[in-house]
Amino acid sequence: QMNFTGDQVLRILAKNEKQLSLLRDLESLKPQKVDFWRGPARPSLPVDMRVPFSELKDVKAYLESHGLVYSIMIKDIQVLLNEEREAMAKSRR
Amino acid sequence: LERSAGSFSYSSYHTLEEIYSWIDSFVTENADIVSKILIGKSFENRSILVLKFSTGGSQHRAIWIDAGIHSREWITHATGIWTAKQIVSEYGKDDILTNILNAMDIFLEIVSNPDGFAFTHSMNRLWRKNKSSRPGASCIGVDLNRNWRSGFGGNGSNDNPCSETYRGPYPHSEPEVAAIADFITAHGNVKALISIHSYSQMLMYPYGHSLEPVSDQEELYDLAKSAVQALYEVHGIKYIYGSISTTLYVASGITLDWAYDNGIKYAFSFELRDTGSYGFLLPASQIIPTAQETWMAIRTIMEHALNNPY
Repeated sequence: QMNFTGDQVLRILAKNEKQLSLLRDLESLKPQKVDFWRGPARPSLPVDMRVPFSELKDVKAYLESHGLVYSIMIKDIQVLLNEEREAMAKSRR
Repeated sequence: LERSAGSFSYSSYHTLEEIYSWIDSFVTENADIVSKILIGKSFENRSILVLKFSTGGSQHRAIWIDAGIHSREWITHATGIWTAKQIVSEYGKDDILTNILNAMDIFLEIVSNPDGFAFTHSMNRLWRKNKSSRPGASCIGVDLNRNWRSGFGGNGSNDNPCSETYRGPYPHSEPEVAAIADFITAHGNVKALISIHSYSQMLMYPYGHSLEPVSDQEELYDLAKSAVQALYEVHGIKYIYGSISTTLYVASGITLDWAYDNGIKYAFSFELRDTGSYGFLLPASQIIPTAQETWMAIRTIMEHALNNPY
């Protein structure tokens, strides 16, 4: 099982098309690193992005330097995965 | 201990093996109305199964429902399982459903991407695509919702095998897509198609590959509005609705566009919960409420298809 300890999901509210394309650029800047759970679609919709722990610092610096407002939707993915797995095991028992 | 669908927990997530075992029990226990159809084999040679709900009669008009085309969207498989149980338990009690099933068949594919789903349990919980690999391709997997022969290769899909929206080498290159397309084409009388995804709480209709409105746009808009209202009334969850390209983004090679271009007017895709805290990791405690509200929307669409033959 892949481990996602420390990985976070950031929720970004892009103000305009320019900011959306900055987010799309991120996918090519960080190929196969950044995983869009909700891709950049339109300014009225949030963008949810999973960022590996090792990339968090870079990515947050990129967002902040471009004035992209974000919040942390999931602080540590692995914590939720462990809860999910425990719930499945419990249900199986 | 004899397995039974009755002891199955509908408020938990399950592995592929548990779901396939439940399907066998469920079909055995409801043989008067449900049967199991093998429509093909996945890339890694797993069975692709469809439940058929029918009260008999030949050449019934039909409704197709699929879930799990993106494997990490576990709430969709769980909703499909609950929906199956709802259909058999409500037939004969719920007049609307009874009328639908007396005149139409329902085909329900709970796990459209069995290889990807098995992989989310064994190796990578956040895997989205199928598991196909080809010589020369630097990454594994095709996005099964970009591989359809409608707008294939346009904007909103990617030709890079490492992209999460990789379209595949050619339309219907993926056995999981070809199995559905061949089954629906051979059936020839499918009048509604509902594809269940997650997450972002949307109900959408074609087109995805173009901003051009479909010719039935007005009817589909009104039907989506009614369905979303029926959903809202269950637990107060708000959905937005409209065509894929104007509500979400341009996406090409998608199931819905293929369905619509192949004569299935009532083609809808759901993006189920999450409301914004868990994403794809929606807690199991939300399975039942999500399935209950989704059912009311699905039933609204099916009832419209029943009452508006074409």
